[in-house]
Amino acid sequence: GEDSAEVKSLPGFDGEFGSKHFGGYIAVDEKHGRNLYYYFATSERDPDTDPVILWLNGGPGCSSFDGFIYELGPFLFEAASSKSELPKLKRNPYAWNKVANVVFLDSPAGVGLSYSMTPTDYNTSDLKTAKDTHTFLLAFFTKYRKFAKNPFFIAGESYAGIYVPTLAREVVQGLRQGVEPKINLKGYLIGNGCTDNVYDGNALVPFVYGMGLIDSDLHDELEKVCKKNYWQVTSPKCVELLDQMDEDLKDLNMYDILEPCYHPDSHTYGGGSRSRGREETSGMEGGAGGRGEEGGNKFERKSLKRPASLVQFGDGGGDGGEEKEREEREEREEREKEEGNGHAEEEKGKPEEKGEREEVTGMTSLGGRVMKLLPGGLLRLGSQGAAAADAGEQEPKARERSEEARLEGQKTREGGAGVEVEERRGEGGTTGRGIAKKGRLPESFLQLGQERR
Amino acid sequence: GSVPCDDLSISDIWMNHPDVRDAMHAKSVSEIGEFQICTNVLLYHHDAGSMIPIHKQLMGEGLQVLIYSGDHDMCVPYTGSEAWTRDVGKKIVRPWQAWYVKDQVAGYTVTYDRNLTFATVKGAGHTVPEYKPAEALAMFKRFLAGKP
Repeated sequence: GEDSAEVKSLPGFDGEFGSKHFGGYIAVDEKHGRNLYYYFATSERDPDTDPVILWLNGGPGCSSFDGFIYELGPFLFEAASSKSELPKLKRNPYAWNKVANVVFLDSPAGVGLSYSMTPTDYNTSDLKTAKDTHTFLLAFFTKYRKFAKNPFFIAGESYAGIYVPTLAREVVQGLRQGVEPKINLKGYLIGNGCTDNVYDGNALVPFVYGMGLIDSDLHDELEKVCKKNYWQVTSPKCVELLDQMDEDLKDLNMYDILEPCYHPDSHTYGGGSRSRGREETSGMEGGAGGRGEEGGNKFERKSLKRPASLVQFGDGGGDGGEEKEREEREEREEREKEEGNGHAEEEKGKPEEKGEREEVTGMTSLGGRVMKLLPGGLLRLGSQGAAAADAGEQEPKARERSEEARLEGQKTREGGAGVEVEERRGEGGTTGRGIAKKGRLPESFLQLGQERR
Repeated sequence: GSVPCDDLSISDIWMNHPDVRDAMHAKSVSEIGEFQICTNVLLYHHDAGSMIPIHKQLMGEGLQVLIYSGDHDMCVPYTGSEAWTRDVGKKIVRPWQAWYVKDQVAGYTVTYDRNLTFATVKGAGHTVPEYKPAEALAMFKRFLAGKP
């Protein structure tokens, strides 16, 4: 089986691989046709004794080829001068397969190159994903039998902070039950991983204060009003302060606060936006520079449109001028405050749906949830609904209390001063009055939230 | 389908090229559709709850655990990971100290009992090996070798 899976060359790479590479599918459910894709880059040091690492990116929904292409994979990818050409590949001196046998796995089915013949399989969960990945591992170590004796570690980042421990638990349980082949699990590592709604949900305020991104007055007030609880918020005043904080942070690159934010449509950007792939690209719109080469005024970012990939422009959408929009939004919110309610409901189903533009900000909140986008995937960090997600660990009464708090929080947040999730529509022009209503978040994430409800 | 602030054109182009799919023994675009670095096809349920009880259980199994954080990440900030590891770890076996790569401070680290280490990677964003590849590899090697 190994021979047929060997990858002998890759387009864009002219040299010799530093070790043997394999790639292919392993079925985790033959009946439903659920197949997971893996890419296995063996160690360039001593594959026979070096550890085996399973690498998982997060999301949920993000491919581990993020890790392969942009992070720790065997190659550096350099963008070609034109987007119709393939990137150029060269050996990555910092590849993790310098010292370990690394398996990049697209999981669950539906992510990256993995797929299922049964579309309902795309309705999935943490526990199902862990089971499938364990099934994958057993099949993988059967296929690559000689690696089964090597020390084995599970690794990942972001939402893999959920994948990794849940999978490790499956493996441990399998070992207890004597499942073969025996996996030599030694440990795991997690980078910037999601762990727990309370800890993660309360992490942002101290972080942004510590980094000097919000001022002391706002921070002190947040602590005082919210009582250091930012993830399950019921106080309208706390909501208002969190909105104020969101406003202060909204133009930052959430994945690295000191990096510029890449805007695909940022022709006017004076400096270089950062392109992913460690080699900075030159063929990119918006500037040739990269990290450390930002020639323009950082503050120009403020006047830019949001990333085009996240904005759907319709009739009247366009470069309307963010400053004016902001003024209008403030004016609108002020009016809402006076009226005592958000107008999300009344806007539903209005006929002027055409020509709207939908904005997705990096960090936003909806109905009592504080949400963040993970790379390409989405995560609610602190969520009222999360209480329900954790219900397995809660007593029934506590669960009821959580639900009450969630509903109360939702009411408060939706009816209070903050309208966090907005969809703005140009009305008869590029600077038409924005109309706030729910719907800035991508559908799949909204679904995730709905499922929790 | 898209990621704010990131240019993903390299992966989009490369992973959707028929020769690449063929070389990697992957299904073609016509068979399974276009590759996206992050997909929207999933209807995903977070049904595992908090990871903290699971971490505690796994640490009881004697597993070696490294939790690391790029300290410039605002998406999953280090403050959360630092807090839960402190509460789970309880007993410090190696106190906070800087860790180094080529004589430069690469971050700070603390080790608790039951083989739990928390480390920051200084100046790294959400995806640590992307932002600080040399430091990430150094950290990874030390972890595998069971070194501080």
